Amino acid sequence: PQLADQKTLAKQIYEAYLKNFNMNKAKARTILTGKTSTPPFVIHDMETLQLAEQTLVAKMVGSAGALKDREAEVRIFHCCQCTSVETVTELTEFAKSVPGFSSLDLNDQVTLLKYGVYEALFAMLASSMNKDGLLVAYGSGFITREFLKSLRRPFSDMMEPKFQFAMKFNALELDDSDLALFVAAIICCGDRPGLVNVAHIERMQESIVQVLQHHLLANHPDDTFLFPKLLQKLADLRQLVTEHAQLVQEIKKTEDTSLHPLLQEIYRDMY
Amino acid sequence: LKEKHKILHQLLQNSTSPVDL
Repeated sequence: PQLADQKTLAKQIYEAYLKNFNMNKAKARTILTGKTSTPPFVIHDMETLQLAEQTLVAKMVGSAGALKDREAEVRIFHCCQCTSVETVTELTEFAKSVPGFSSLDLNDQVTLLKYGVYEALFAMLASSMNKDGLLVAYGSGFITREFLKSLRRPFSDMMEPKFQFAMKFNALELDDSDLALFVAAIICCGDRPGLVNVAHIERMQESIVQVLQHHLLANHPDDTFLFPKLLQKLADLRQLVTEHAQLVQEIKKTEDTSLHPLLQEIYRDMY
Repeated sequence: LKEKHKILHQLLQNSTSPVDL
């Protein structure tokens, strides 16, 4: 009976993942390996960026709006924020579908999202990355790693650590069913600062982590150390988010750019 | 905490909520 419960939980979480996220690893890999009829538009310099802005991301950049005359770095930063806000919205819906999450104290739900969404976002971002670049605009564009590196500082420091993490993370060859459980485990984490009902969340976390462990053994029988490797990735993601939050604070201080109110809420008093 | 995280709180309470920049 316990195994049946675990399988049900794994299935519920996987279904919630497929339902709530616009992009997933299977979709991203199909595009990145050239198996789609129309390949993504490659953004590799200022000219191709402008072309992409006129077509793919016109809505995001607001081509007729306030950002039209701003420098490329600011426009790209704004696009990153739009994508982050969308993913946070998707992650919130996903979290609500994880059994037990919605019955938690509302303050604890807020805390789990505040600390979990960026870790989850960077774990999932790896699915859309390869060593040369990143899928953007729902997979219709591909922005190269070299172009992102060539931007002026501090914007050039934004994505490179995510690529470095992604290359190591992608080497683990997780599929969407593994990622669904991994993302759920990131969100339902009992040691976030300020949690009220720690015991309740720890129980949830324990069942998700147990399901993840069994799922990995069944889904990757040749990689017996995959589970401990993934636990290490949780620590790496925490570090990645800490550094990212510091960089965003620096950009906010030194650059004339706005930060979306939702992201401001998340970053405020984070670490 | 809810007061400091009004949008997160709103996202948690509503089924779908467009968050415009």
